[in-house]
Amino acid sequence: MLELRLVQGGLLKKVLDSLKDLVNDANFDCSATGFSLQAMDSSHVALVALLLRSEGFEHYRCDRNLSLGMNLSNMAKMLKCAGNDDIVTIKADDAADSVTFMFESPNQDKIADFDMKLMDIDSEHLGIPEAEFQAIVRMPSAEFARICKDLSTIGDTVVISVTKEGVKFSTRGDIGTANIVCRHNTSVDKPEEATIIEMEETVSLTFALRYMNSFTKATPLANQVTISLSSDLPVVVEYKVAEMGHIRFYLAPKIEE
Amino acid sequence: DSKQGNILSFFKRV
Repeated sequence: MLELRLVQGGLLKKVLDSLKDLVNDANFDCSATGFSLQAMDSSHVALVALLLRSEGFEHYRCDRNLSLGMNLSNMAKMLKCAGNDDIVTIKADDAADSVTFMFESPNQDKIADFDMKLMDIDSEHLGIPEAEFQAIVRMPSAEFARICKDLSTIGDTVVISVTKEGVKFSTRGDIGTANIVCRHNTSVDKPEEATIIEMEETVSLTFALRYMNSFTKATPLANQVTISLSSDLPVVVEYKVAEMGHIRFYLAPKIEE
Repeated sequence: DSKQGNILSFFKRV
């Protein structure tokens, strides 16, 4: 028996909106730790790891570890029917072939339940080793989204370079080139407006903008994004999910031939 | 020219 009650149901809507274009079907794993997911896109270029810790739920009952195979676009359709302020409860019986999403309005005057068919998914679980990163950039998530969107109008790839000057996002295309440099800046009114660059070594990697733009669908989840870079490793683009977890996108770099 | 890397060449199946 699984029963997870999330007061901030809107968070789950935002999580699904940030996943559904990248991954079609995935297993949600429920354990005492929390509600999590790990999935790759169909071409195995990107991987997403979601964790919503059990403590973040108002009520978290998971009698035994359970894997719920869901079509993410169908799950997103169901969650779209919840109000942004609704309390969302996810319920499933052990060995069930469906999952129930229950939506309660904040003042309890409307209660809805949606039942969605589960699917069997052969998913591969990958071990993600702990890595020391050469550079970690924290910046406003909206700024990062703007940069990825702007650069993708000019080129298909972005070179992200971190030096003592700051972090540089560059692209080139048929019409020309573009470079955007963001400097370390903590003299801001609000902490979420800061750009913090921690650099152990200079690093420069090339990535497909199409995927970066897909990751920025998670922007409504968090004011800040963390971009962790190391030579010859996938970049990690991380958004916090309130105080309860994170969504991490890993993207394999382009490799010089 | 550059070639798109693959996640499976960085992370192993467990």
